[in-house]
Amino acid sequence: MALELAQENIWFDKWRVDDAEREFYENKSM
Amino acid sequence: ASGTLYTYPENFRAFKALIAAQYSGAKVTVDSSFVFGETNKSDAFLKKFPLGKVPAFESTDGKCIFESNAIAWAVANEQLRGKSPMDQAQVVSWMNFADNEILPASCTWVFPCLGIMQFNKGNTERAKEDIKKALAALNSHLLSRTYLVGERISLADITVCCTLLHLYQYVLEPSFRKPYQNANRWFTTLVNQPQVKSVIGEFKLCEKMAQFDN
Amino acid sequence: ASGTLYTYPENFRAFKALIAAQYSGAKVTVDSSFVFGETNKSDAFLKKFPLGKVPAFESTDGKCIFESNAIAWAVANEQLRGKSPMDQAQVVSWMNFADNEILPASCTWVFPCLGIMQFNKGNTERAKEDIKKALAALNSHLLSRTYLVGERISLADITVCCTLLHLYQYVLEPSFRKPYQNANRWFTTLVNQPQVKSVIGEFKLCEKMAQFDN
Repeated sequence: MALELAQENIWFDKWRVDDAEREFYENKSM
Repeated sequence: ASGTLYTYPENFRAFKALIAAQYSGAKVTVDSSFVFGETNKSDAFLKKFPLGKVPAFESTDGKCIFESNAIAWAVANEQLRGKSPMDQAQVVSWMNFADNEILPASCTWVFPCLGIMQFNKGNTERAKEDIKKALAALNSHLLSRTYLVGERISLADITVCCTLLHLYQYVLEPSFRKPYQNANRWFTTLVNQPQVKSVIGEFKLCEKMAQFDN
Repeated sequence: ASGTLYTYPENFRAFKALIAAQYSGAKVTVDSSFVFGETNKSDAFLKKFPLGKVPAFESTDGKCIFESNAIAWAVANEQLRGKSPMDQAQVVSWMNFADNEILPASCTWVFPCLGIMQFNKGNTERAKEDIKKALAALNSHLLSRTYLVGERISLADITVCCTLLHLYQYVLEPSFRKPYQNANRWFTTLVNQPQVKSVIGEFKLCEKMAQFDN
């Protein structure tokens, strides 16, 4: 199972992208 | 379902629900007093939407929905959702395709061009390859189809189209997008629909691939 | 819809469809000749499933579906999908909650413990915080509910539960999960349902948080 899981396409960086997007639009709003 | 949508302006995720409402006739009002970074951190908002994310939707009968695909589903009609369970499954499939196969790579590639994120050459090159794969799959599916599911526009078209907006606007220059004529045809048809135009405005296809904005 | 499911064994994504089929009575057979890394790279497979990903499903009448949530939708019944459009929207919301709020953080935290990814302290600490937020939202929703949507099990419960399996198995030790009693109750109830047990087997809750396996 571990070998197959290793080939899974997971968005590990999602939190980084979410944070950046949130900060950008918060600054834009305010 | 009619109700109030909370979002910051020009949010492609919010466009999904707004476009769906144009087709279904659902009365969806964007809360003009919403300030992103303030309103969504208030106790009142978090009570309804514990994760504090947008878009968020409250129906006129008090139901609270988060996650943009779910909001689009709520304000849609039977045609948009898919008339049969199998059509609905296809709609769900394309919704997830947009979120899993397009969105991560789109953000990685486009956000540095918008100054939202740092540029990373390796990640960007990988993102370009991922987008090529996704466009190829889309293109092949649309060889003999006008819409992604069935014979009329559905949430599949709306959600995939919205997720492609940044790409077609900023980075898919003519030479890059040339191999994907069916996808280009489909996308162009969609963004020129009156119901879509009334939400996203006049759409200008990318002429020259945007680069990292320092 | 009945048909054939292509997957590697112990794939939590495949569990979603298999559990849904247990409840709906749909006849879903896992192709025992499927070899991950080989079969899904063959021309025959890619013709049906261009992205080459699993789980993938081919119905008995030849329809091909990819994306695990979509397959689960296809093999489900009306109760599992949600009886009204608003219930369906809530189901879609929780499906996306699982994919967006739980899955990335779960993999970041658990994969190093399984020895399939390098350990990164900062990323893992962030993942733990994200999981706490997700569990808090789940826990609060389940304060006065037995199931996530409506009064009976739905695809919302199945998909969120499957996405939590690795966490509850490897890292959510008793002291960590203590603040989320409603979520724990709900999860334990689900994994002990005969329909769920027949797919995932006997489930053992984490006793001690797994650490990075070098």
